[in-house]
Amino acid sequence: MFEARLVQSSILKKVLEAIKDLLNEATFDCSDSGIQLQAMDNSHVSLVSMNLRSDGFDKYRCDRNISMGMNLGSMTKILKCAANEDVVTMKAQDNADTVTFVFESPNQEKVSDYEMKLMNLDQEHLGIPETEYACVVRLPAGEFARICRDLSQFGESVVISCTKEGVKFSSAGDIGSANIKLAQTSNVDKEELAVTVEMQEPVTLTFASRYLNSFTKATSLSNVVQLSMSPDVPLVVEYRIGEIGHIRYYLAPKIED
Amino acid sequence: GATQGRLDSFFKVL
Repeated sequence: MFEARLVQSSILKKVLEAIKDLLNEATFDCSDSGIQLQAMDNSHVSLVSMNLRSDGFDKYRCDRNISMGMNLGSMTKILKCAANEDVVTMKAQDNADTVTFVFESPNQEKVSDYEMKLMNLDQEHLGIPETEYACVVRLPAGEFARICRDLSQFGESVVISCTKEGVKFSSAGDIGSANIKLAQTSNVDKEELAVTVEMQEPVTLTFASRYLNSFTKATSLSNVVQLSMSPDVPLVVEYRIGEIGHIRYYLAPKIED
Repeated sequence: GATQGRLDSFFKVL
């Protein structure tokens, strides 16, 4: 029996918002440590890695490891039926072929349950090597989303270059070119407004703007986003999910011809 | 122009 109860159904709604652009379906791997998801988009250019720790749930029970193949379009439709302040419970019998979502209104006067068929998805897991990144940038998530949106109007690629002074985002195309430079903030009163750069060596990499924009669908989950870069390895874009976990997006760089 | 890489050339399938 698997049962996970979350008081804030908005977390699960936002997680679906954050992944449904990139993935049509994904396997939720549930164990007693929590729920993990790892899936590449169809083009194998980007990967989503999500982790929700069991201790972040109000109630979590997983008698035996269970992998639930979810159609994310259907799951999104079901989660749209939950109000933000509803309590959501996901449950499934061992080796079940359906999963049930129960939404309870705060005053318990309305309880809804939705049963969704599970899919048999082939489990293709990638080994992601632990990496010491040359540059790790932390900036306000809203700022990053704004930069990706503004620059994607100029070209299909964004060049991110990182030095100890700060980070520069550039794009060029038919209408012209654009550069956005963010300097390291010196003393900001609020942590989530800071721009910080931890640099071992300068890095400049090129990425497809449409994937970056897809990643920023996770902006509602966290005030801060972390970008990790090293020469010629995939970019990591990480958003924390409250105290319960994180979403990490990996994006293969574009190689200059 | 720049060619889009794929993750398969960076991460191995377990």
